[in-house]
This record gives sequence, C-alpha cells and structure tokens, in this order.
Amino acid sequence: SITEKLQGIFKNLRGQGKLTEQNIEETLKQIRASLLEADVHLEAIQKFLEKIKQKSLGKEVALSLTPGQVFIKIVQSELINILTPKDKTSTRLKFAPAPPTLILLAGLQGSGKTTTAAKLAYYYKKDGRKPGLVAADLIRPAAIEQLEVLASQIQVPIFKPAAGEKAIEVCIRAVKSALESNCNMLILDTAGRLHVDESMMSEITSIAQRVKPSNILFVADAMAGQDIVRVVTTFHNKLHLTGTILTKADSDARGGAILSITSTTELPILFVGTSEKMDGLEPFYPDRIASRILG
Amino acid sequence: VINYRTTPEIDFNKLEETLLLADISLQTTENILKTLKSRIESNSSKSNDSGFIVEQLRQILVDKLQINNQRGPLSESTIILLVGVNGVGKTTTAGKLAHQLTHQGRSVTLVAADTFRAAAEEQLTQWASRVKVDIVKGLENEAPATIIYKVLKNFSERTQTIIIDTAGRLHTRVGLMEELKKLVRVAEKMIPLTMLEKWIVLDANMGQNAIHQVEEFHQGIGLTGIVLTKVDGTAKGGIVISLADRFHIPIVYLGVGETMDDIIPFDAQEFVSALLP
Ligand SMILES: Nc1nc2c(ncn2[C@@H]2O[C@H](COP(=O)(O)OP(=O)(O)OP(=O)(O)O)[C@@H](O)[C@H]2O)c(=O)[nH]1
Ligand SMILES: Nc1nc2c(ncn2[C@@H]2O[C@H](COP(=O)(O)OP(=O)(O)OP(=O)(O)O)[C@@H](O)[C@H]2O)c(=O)[nH]1
Ligand SMILES: [Mg+2]
Ligand SMILES: [Mg+2]
Repeated sequence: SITEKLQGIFKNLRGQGKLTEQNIEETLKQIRASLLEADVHLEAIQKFLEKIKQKSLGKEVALSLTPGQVFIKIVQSELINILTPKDKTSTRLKFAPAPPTLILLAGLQGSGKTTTAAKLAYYYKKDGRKPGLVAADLIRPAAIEQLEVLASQIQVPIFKPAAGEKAIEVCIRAVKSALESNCNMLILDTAGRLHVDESMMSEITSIAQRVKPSNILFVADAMAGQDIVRVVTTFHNKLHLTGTILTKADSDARGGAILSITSTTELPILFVGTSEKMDGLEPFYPDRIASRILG
Repeated sequence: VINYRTTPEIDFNKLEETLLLADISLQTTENILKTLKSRIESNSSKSNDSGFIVEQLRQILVDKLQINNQRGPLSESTIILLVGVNGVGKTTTAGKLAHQLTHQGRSVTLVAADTFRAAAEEQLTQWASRVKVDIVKGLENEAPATIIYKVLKNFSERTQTIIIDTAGRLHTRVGLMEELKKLVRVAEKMIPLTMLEKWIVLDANMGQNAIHQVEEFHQGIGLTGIVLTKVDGTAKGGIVISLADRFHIPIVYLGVGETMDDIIPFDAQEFVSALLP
C-alpha cells in the first residue's frame, strides 16, 4: 500500500529536520505511480501533487514524528479535502419545495443507472417518502422489463411508456400524474449514452430542460479509467449535473475516477453502490474512499 | 547522448501523457518508452525525425498486441462462453456475435445462462428474435450449470455454434467465481476442448482494474480470448496493451456500438492507429 511505501521511503529521512524539495521528490513520484494505478486522471494527479508540495515544503517535523508520518497525513487530508464538498448539505438530495422531487439519472452504458434507480427508490421509501420509478430507456432491449421487475421487488409504482410514447413524453406524463399516483418523488431512469452521441445528448438535455429536476446525477462506474473526466465534463456542460453516484464500489477497483471527477467538477458524491441488491446503496464517506484510492 | 526532453519535434513527456491517458499502465508505458529510446539511439541519424519516432512507437505497440497473441479461426463447431464483470456488454456481444456468425453461414444458438439479473433472459430473448437465432432458456430456478449441461448433451452430432451468455460477476466474489468454474468444468467434460472458447468481455472505459479481472478469470477458467466493447466512445482501451504483455490472451473482437452490426474482428494496426493521435 502507499502508506507502507511512504513509510519505507522516509525511513532514511528520519532525523532530517524539514521536508525539502529533494527529500520529497522521490515520494511524489511514488504517489504519482500509485494514483495512476488507482485510475486517477493524470491532470488531477498533477494538481494534487502541486498541492501536496505546497503544503509540505518547509514544514518542520516535530521530534515525535518522522517526516514520513507528516507527509502521509498531508496526503490523506488533501485526498479527503478534495472528496469533501465545501457545502456539507450538498451531499444530500435536493427536495423540491413543491412535490414531486425529481431525480434524473445519466451516464454511460452499463454504469448501473437502472439498478441505482431502484436502489434510490428503496432507500427513500425506507426513509418515509413515496418514490415512483420512471422507465425512460426506450433503447436497450428489455430495459423497461428490468426496471419493472425491480419496481415490483421493492413494491414501488412504476411509469412505463405507453405505445409510441417517447422518453421525454413518459417523463412529462409521470411528473404530471405523480401526486395522483401517490408519489412525492420520481426517479427517472434513462438510456445509457455516449457523451459524443449528439442526438442522445440532446434527448437527455431536452428532458432536463422540460421537467427541471432538482437532482441530475451522473452515475459513474468505480472501475472507470482516464477518459471518465472527458465524459463527465461533457455531461456536466450540457446538463448542469447536481451530483454523482459511484457504482460497483464493492469491486476491488481503486476508484480513482471519483477523485478525478470530484477534483474537476467539485460535484458532491451522494451515494455509493456496494452490491447488486436493492439495499446496496450507502451514503458517501470521504475517508473510506480516500483510503482505498491510496491503496 | 541524446537529450530527448529538448528535442523540438518529439516531446517524450507528451508521449508519456498520450500513453497514460489511453489507460496504458505506468509500468507498460515506461517500458514502451525505454524500447523506443533504445531504437532511437541505434538510429541516431533519425533522432530528430518525429515521423520516424512515431512510426517506431506504432510498431512497438502493434508488436505487443500481435506477438504471441494471434489466434486461428474458430473451429467449425464451437461453444463460446462469454464472461466478465457487470455491465461490460456480454449480453449485447452475444447478440451481435450471433448475428455475425450466422452471416458466416453457421447455425447459431444463444443460451441464456444468466438466471440472476432482472430481465436478463428477456434481454437475450429480444436479441435472439432481432438476429433471428434460436435461444435456449432455463426452466424456473434452474441453475446455469444445468442449463449448459442440457444444451451440450444435444450438441455432439451437429456442426453448431453455441454462444452462452453468463451473469455479470465481480472477480472478487468467491462464490460467483466458483459457480463459473463449475460451469466450465461441466462444459469441459462434455465437449472436445478445442471447441470451447472462453472469452472475457472488457469495457474500453475501464482502467487498471481490467488487469485484476483478467488475472482472476484467467486463473479460474483459462481464458481463450478477450472482447473489448464500447470502443465507439472516446476511451482508448489501452489497457489491452498491458494485458497483451502479461497474459498473451488474443483479443478477438471489438464492440463498436449498440446495434447488431456493431462488432468487428480485432485488428492490431487499426487499433493502434486509433490510439495514437
Ligand atoms: N456489484 C455491483 N453491481 C452493480 C452495482 N450497480 C449495478 N450493478 C450491476 O451492473 C450491471 C449493470 O447495471 P444496470 O443497472 O443495468 O446499468 P445501466 O447503467 O442501467 O445500463 P444501461 O441502461 O445499459 O446503460 C448489472 O449487472 C447490475 O446488477 C453495484 O453497485 N455493485
Ligand atoms: N456504445 C456501446 N455500448 C455498448 C457496447 N456493447 C454493449 N453496450 C451497451 O452497454 C450496456 C450494457 O450491455 P449488456 O450487454 O447488458 O452488458 P452485460 O455485460 O450483459 O451486463 P450484465 O449482464 O448486467 O453484467 C447496454 O446499454 C449495451 O447496449 C458497445 O460496443 N458500444
Ligand atoms: Mg439501464
Ligand atoms: Mg448481461
């Protein structure tokens, strides 16, 4: 792990009074290697190392600590700092002043949107709310059936497209009839799409503009690599995302993607997916994710 | 001694960046650049020729993908088992592959061995009707190993191509990996090993975790191929270069979209051209 590596590098710096450009150079290289292995974006790493350097140069090392220990603390706290939003309330869902509260899910193909939609419904149902699911993926074979099965598992109402209805139309209809269907919250599941697919990006942008959800969440796969920053930036520019959800965090993927996403967009991370089951959704804890990114 | 960092036309920092941003691991990137530098040194007259340098880099990458990574054509009767973690594109690949292999004149059957995920069978059934191919589904609560056993019992006499779609599973889930190993043991007892293909499906958007996935699946069941999907996005899928280096499992197909025609046989030259800007 990086903490072990850092301990190792700093063994021979014991007794040195200060952290200097020379003695941290090698360590910064090790951290860069570890963060690349964790799939943190190259530019986010650059930015991170700059911050670490600033914070550590010239720092006096108390006699009770080794330079390595001081350094590790700086690295850990900076990671947690990036992952923690400035506004603490932003990690909670925005509830609409007048119901229904809307949550629009967006993301690449296969990232876990449909499963997450149902998990969110289950989570907020247990929280005493009245969520409904909207099946707005008209592209993937059996996408509607998939959400239907999950909706019945958790006993939550579902709005499915009528014959010939388009994705935006089922969303509009669901919003209009939410209250009469006893729903004060709607979670809109959309088709997976590429950020570079103009017609699909325009579809979801129209949905967002029309129904004005107070929550537009990007669903990101924990095993995503370097390109995810480009993807999320595009989604963010078009949709004005309000937050992210990290899925498949139960894998052994280090999850550096979420660090890059958060470092670039400063979007709050609302939830983490931790299994395929309906209760596999947890609120986001910065320190847990920080320690797994470090390795 | 050539100082690469001040060579105006070729900036090695930029090259390193390009490779890393393509999801090529740091270790693989460093050894690629080391090989590149030694080629430039043994051709010192070309040390400022950026065209020469890029061509050498291209060749290094193509070699990594091709050497020890070639595979012959599929056998006349073949069983293709598609495995991999959640959401990578196994079911969609099964459908596309069924379409492509039908067009090659084969008689293809799809097998829905994902009995776990919501509407997984429905999804493959819709694919089967789309590409006009037979599909075998299990009975209520039937285990994947049983479904496969039944399919392979009827397999022996005809020349046939069978494509088996399995449930997404994280390589870290011991129980699910055991289920998969059992599936493969059943298959290996019933058909000649030369007919059994075990392909892992990887998503081009994935980072370094792909290495752990291949490691575990390969150790568990012995992979004979890699399918890389979602290459139509902007992720480069460079992780396959590190995989080629380490595992020598051939890349068989690329998924380039969501419709039935969006699958192409892997070509190292084209793949590398798309990777280098
Ligand atoms: N282990 C694990 N699996 C997950 C998690 N979230 C989703 N999955 C699985 O990932 C796969 C893809 O999930 P979906 O919900 O179908 O993904 P999607 O984004 O809706 O896919 P598209 O609609 O095709 O874009 C399924 O097998 C899910 O069970 C998670 O947090 N952990
Ligand atoms: N753009 C693009 N999308 C793809 C490609 N292959 C699959 N997909 C999409 O990725 C999503 C997931 O595909 P599936 O075939 O359901 O993936 P899977 O591996 O079977 O998922 P699980 O069974 O849940 O583990 C779907 O929306 C597919 O349409 C590809 O090559 N390009
Ligand atoms: Mg979906
Ligand atoms: Mg599937």
